[in-house]
Amino acid sequence: DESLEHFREAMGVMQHHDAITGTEKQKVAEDYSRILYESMDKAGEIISKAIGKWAGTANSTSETFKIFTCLELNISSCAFSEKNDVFAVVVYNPLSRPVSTYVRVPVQGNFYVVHSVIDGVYPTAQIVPIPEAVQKIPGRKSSATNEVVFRASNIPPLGIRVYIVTKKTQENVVDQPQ
Amino acid sequence: SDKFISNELYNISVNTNGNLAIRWNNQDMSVVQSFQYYTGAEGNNKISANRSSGAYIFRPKETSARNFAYIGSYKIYKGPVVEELHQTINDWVSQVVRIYPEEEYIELDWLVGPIPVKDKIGREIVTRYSSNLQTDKTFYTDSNGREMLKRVRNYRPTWDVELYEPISGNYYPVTSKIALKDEKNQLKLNVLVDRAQGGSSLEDGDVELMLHRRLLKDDAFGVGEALNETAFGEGLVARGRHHLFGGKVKGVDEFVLKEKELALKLALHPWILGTPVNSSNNLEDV
Repeated sequence: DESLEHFREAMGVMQHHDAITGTEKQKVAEDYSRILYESMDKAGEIISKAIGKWAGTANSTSETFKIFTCLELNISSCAFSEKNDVFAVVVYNPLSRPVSTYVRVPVQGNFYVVHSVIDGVYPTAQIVPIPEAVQKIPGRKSSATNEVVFRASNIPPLGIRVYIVTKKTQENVVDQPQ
Repeated sequence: SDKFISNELYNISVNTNGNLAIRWNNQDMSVVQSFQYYTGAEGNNKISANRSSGAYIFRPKETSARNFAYIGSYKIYKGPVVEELHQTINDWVSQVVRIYPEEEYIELDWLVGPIPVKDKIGREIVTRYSSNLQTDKTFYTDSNGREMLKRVRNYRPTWDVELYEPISGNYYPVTSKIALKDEKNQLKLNVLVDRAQGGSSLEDGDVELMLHRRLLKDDAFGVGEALNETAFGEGLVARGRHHLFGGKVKGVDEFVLKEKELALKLALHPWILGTPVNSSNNLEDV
């Protein structure tokens, strides 16, 4: 797969001792960032294809399974979650055992309902504010002021769980079945 | 309850110095977490004794770390999923401390930078976890995620060492975990890191980890540049996480198992991906 080739090349370059320890020159560090970014960007295509295959829609013309990676989650910024009132969160477990984890996605609103697609469960979702210091990080171009936090339970080994996150106004928030 | 966050294992608050006080419930164990900084040595690089602190070497100018003047504040957010303590130390050091009802660890989400350098002083920022554990100069660091290696302060196992630089001479690489053990009281304290960091235990019961560095002189080891990274015209901001995990080691097997599960979960963390759901990409299809 051509898109995987980018990762292979990055893997070769990043074994240099300066890349491991961070003792490369600044311009080289910036080039490493470029290589890794491009590899991650291409990885989105591989993930979309893989999920499409699992879902049996590999040959579908539907855009349903165009999956995006969120490379700026470390600064609480993510385009698909903060710009859409309804979005799907796909949690992939790379371990060979089931794992439960807390998912944290940046949003603009104050009320959200989370729904697990496969088992129909509504995990409890909580909104927490993104600290001001994070919002002020130089170069962070995000309109997210809050994060939705929920527990993704029992993600199967080497498998996925999909959650639909829906923005609500305060008036239409109703108790969801647990 | 607006002054602390807690679950059945811990109680976490901010003390008058602005440090984080963590008390284990029903156990004689406590930790105070603080942020400090070292000023980087500046030499003329003509002989090795005059080398500057830089990309290759950590060489603090002074014999101890400096405390930050606490001008910050904190806020607490509690809910059914997570309890968070948002703490600001100053304009460029802050953190979020999280505890989840279904997890045994404490998550410390630290944020450091841009480190100011207008005063022409290079700074190296550390966080220190000071516990009441009796550790007899001993601590443990991992070896690239493999076995834990025993480290003894001011000591090398194969020769008699006399350290001329007692801070950096006791620093070791921490790629996934640094740990303390109190054999007498059967207590353990582990800090799991999300990236390789330098770490040490400079006093009994303490764990110290280097978070971020901004230095103004090249250390003359070959890179030819000072470790002074910038982005968007300002010094870099570093954000990362520590997971604190500890307490009484009753069933050793159970403790090790939980610890390993957490380490694996952090090293191979689930990927968070997503897609907008709209009319052409409808909910039913998803």
